[in-house]
Amino acid sequence: NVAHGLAWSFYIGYLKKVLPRLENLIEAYHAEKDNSILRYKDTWKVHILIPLDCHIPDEISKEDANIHFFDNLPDTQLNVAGVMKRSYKHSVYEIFDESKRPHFCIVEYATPLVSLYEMSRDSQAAFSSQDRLEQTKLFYRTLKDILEDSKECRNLYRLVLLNDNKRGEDPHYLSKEIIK
Amino acid sequence: NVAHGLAWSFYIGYLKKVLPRLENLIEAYHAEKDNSILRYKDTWKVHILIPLDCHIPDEISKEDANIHFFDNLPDTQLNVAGVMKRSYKHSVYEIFDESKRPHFCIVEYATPLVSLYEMSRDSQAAFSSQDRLEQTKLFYRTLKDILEDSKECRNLYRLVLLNDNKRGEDPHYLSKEIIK
Ligand SMILES: Nc1nc(=O)c2ncn([C@@H]3O[C@@H]4COP(=O)(O)O[C@H]5[C@@H](O)[C@H](n6cnc7c(N)ncnc76)O[C@@H]5COP(=O)(O)O[C@@H]3[C@@H]4O)c2[nH]1
Repeated sequence: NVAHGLAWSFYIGYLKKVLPRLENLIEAYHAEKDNSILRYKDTWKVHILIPLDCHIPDEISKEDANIHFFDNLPDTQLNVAGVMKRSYKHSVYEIFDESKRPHFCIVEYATPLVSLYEMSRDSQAAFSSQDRLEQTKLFYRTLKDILEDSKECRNLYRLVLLNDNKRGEDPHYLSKEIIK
Repeated sequence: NVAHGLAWSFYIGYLKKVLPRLENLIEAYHAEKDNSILRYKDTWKVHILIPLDCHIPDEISKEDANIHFFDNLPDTQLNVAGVMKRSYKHSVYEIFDESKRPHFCIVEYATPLVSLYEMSRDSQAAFSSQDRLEQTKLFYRTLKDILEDSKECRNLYRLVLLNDNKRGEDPHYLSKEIIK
């Protein structure tokens, strides 16, 4: 099953490597910039967006006027499978709530869903739109189970399932979902 | 099928993005370092190592004394799925042949195989060693077909299938395979 493999690869090749480093990265960021924008420990996690329609823009700020890119956390550089000093980084966003108060959050989309989307558009992949929706749900369930069982990643992530219909109705659906 | 999804994700999320930029990166590298180590256009490709046993070290130079890390090509930075200025890079290796002549090659392992390997070791993934070998071969065949059909990636890659038995017999098996 495609989604089963993509969820495992997302965990093994990425989340298991980067999430355990998150607290150190945030502390290094605060020290380097002499600020404390990620003030509360309940924001010390990566919000991983999982849109059911696999609609994944490259820039989150284009999706909702209340979301602005703020800064990147420091890079992590690791030697991986022959690539020396491969770089991993997270982006911090400033997100305004309905009272215009700013919240700082580490957010990104679940990258493997981009591949699911593109596969459903390339006839060579033999992968339909129905397959894609079913596989996206399987991706979410599998990833949720893997992460719940992962000691290394506990409390360092939040999976945010996004419903495409609501996105159409409310221009601030995404910002509200992230800062819930 | 796990390998089908990983091959597509490797193409969509990586090779399709980075290979078309390779020639520009090499020219920029030569200009920046005032050298021309990748002198012949037939070396202007990424050698992608596909070990049938999914044995993937993080540092290629540890596998064969004739292979030395030389330098990284310049970074490519792209906004991807909410990560701003995500960095992609390739490593150049200096590889000595049996006459001790140096050859410069861009080499890396097919990283998705690391996930296949780890999945076969984690009981939660329900993925055996037989599954892994079968899926590795499927990964190779699927990737080969995708790349042969890809206009964007033509002549910019070389898939190097590695046989684990030969690795045991000849300490310079890897360097010989790469510079063939
Ligand atoms: N948000 C995010 N930031 C990252 O730095 C990152 N790195 C990986 N991933 C996602 O985790 C999973 C496991 O990664 P792996 O490296 O095994 O496979 C990767 C890897 O084989 C290759 N690839 C991607 N980026 C690079 C890179 N910079 N250098 C070498 N190979 C790369 O192409 C595959 C698919 O990449 P993505 O489609 O971006 O999603 C990956 C994947 O779903 C990331 N996701």
